[in-house]
Amino acid sequence: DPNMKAGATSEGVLANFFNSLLSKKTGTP
Amino acid sequence: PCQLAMLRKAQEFFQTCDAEGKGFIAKRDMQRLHKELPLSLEELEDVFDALDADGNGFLTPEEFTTGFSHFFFSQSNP
Repeated sequence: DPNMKAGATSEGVLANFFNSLLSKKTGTP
Repeated sequence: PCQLAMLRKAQEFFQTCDAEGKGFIAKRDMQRLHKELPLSLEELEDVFDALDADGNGFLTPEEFTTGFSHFFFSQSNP
């Protein structure tokens, strides 16, 4: 299902993005 | 309490992205994070598009918080 794949991908990039922000704030990668 | 923590973080991250304090995040604000975060411009664009629910090219605090809450609660409730 392409829609499901797109959803999973955007979830992945969002998780990556927010984790990076969390690391930036706490200073721990 | 969990929701409050989530809202605080969302607000904090929104301000990180909206460095000028405009009250919304434009695509170029997101691209500026390229220098600070280990993400490519393409990835940041994907993030923006994923968060921009109505596709108008601007992220409101509500859209940002909605996207962040999905991430936050998926992390705390595996």
